[in-house]
Amino acid sequence: LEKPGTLQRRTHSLKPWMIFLITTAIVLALAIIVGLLVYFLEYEQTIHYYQASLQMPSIDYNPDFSVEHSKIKTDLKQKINNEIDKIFQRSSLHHHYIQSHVVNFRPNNHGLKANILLRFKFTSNNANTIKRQANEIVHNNLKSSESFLKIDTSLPYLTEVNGTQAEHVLNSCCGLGMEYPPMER
Amino acid sequence: VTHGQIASQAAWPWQASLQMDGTHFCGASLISATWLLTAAHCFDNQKNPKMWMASFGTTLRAPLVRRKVQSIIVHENYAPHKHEDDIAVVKLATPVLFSENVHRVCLPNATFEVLPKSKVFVTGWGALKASGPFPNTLRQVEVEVLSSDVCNRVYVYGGAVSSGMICAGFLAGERDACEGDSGGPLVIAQDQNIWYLIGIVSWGIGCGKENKPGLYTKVTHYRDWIKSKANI
Repeated sequence: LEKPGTLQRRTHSLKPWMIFLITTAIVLALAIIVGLLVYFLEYEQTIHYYQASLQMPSIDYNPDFSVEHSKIKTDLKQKINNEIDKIFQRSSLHHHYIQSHVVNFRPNNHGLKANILLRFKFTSNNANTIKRQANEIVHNNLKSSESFLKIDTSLPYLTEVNGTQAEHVLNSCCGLGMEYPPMER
Repeated sequence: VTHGQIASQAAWPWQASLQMDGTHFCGASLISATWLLTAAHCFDNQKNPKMWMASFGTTLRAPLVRRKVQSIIVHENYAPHKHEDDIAVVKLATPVLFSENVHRVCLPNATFEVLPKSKVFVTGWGALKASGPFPNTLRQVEVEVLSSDVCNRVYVYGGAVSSGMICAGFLAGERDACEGDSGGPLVIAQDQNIWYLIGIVSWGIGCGKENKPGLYTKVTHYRDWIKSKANI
């Protein structure tokens, strides 16, 4: 006679040291994921571009403003960039502001109009706050009668511009290549 | 380019390579998001735009950007095996997006004057010496503009240099453009380090040979032609 088979349990319980090891590994993995998320959200700053339109009622349009690299155009671009630099460098956003870049000039009913690109560096989760603050800073500073720049009331807000498109605009002027004469070492 | 050096990434962002079947044939210069300026003789053997491709970036293998060619316009008066009117414009099928490493060179006005002895640069992926190897990385060399009178001397080019050409290099030889640099840019820096395209690599005897400097199509001479074809 055959001895009837006895059913054996196919599973066996984990040893305590294994449970400890698995728990530690899971906790470690979670900690790394959370750490990376915090790092990228809090510390990984990326470049953001905003477009703005400014008025210069005291300056009349001159056809040379449309001539690439003309002295009058280069000088006015520099003057505007200096003014915007000054505004942001003494503001609460001075750590985030990088630079401004005049894209073009256009004539309009109130003198001259300039389209500018503002470049900032900040973490993406701050985007809305920084955009609002930047907008307030521009508005508050250009309201004063001291500045030759005035806000364009027809376009009251800063508009975010996609990075590739902004780079295209920033590099649309001609002839920017090697620094010449090269620096002697 | 003979006796030159490797160019750095954003030094000559307008330099393009015109290629057929992935092989570099000629240089070209980006003059707008959709137009290149090059030499007419680059198309002596193949004028079909579908066969051509333009690449940008300093290395031929692993380029930064590539574009198909939509159309090729060769100067009406150009004839193969002649050196006159060696100019063509190439329209890209899709515009390039400008970046720090890919953007256009300035075109001078027709009245723009370049004096003899001016320091200028020629760039390209052409041979490192006559019948020599071709580099994968863009090369540059500084040369001097020579007067047409000097270049037309009997022992130089004996009267072959016309008003539509610009002569650049050294009578002593060495620094020069070479085979494969054709169509590429000869540029000069003006105020504020702005580079203007003054010449297109066209022809010469040998490369870097004594009394045989490079000859370039004079861009100012063809300024109206460029405007009429590319509206730039």
